[in-house]
Amino acid sequence: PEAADLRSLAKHLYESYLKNFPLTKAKARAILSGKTNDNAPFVIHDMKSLLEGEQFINCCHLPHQGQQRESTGATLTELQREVELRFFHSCQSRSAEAVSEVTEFAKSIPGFSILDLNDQVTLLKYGVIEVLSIMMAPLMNKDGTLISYGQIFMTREFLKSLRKPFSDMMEPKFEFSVKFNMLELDDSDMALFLAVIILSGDRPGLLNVKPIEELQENVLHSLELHLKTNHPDSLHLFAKVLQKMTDLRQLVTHHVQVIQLLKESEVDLCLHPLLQEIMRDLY
Amino acid sequence: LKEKHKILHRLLQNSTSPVDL
Repeated sequence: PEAADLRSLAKHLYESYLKNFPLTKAKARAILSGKTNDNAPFVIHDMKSLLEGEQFINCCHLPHQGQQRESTGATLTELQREVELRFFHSCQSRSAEAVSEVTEFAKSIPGFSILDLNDQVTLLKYGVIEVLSIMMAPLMNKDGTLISYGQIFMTREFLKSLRKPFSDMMEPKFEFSVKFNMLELDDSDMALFLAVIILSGDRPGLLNVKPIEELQENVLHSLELHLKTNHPDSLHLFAKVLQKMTDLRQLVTHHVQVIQLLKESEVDLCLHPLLQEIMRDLY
Repeated sequence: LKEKHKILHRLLQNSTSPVDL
């Protein structure tokens, strides 16, 4: 009966994952390998293709300053600067949507919603960037990443070519993702792993750690059993997956440092209010 | 803490996800 409960938990979290996250790993890998009936993604590999592909990116509510300036004779460098900032803003909008999706997923974890509300906030504040970073992995390969719900493929070289510190933002995620993807987790494994990350009892400022650790232990048991069943030939996979949690924390620390640098160096930069809340006093 | 994280708090309290993101 205990194993049945753990399987039922795995099934429940997988269903919630499919409900809340629009681009699954299965779909992303199909797009990346060209095995989909949909159109191939639009490739952004330089500033020109970024401008051409911009209509696909969800930034409609932001003023298109670059396009306005283009007609008034702004220099190429100024335009490039504005395009980079605009792209960064559209990434922020998508990130804020993704935080909302992760929140809904967290709420579906059995027992999460009856935790102290302050602790729910803390778990999300510290967990959400880790979750979003791990969810980028299925969208990436060594050459680039899918964005905009898989409609666009942006090359790693282009992201590296942006001016600092924008150029420093994605490279550590590529390095992490290429290694993480070698574990070959599928969406059902990912659902359990995300729940484990969210239910971390060592987040700073938690008021009542015990119930969180109890919930996490249950999900960990479910993950261990699920990985044994789903990947019978992959030795020590459970341990390897858990080891990734250490790398994830380093990844988030780096991300927060880059955002700090951006806030100092970019006068035009305006962080999304939800992301500001999450970043404030984080590490 | 929830006072300093009004949007996160609202996301947690609302039964559906769409908020003024």
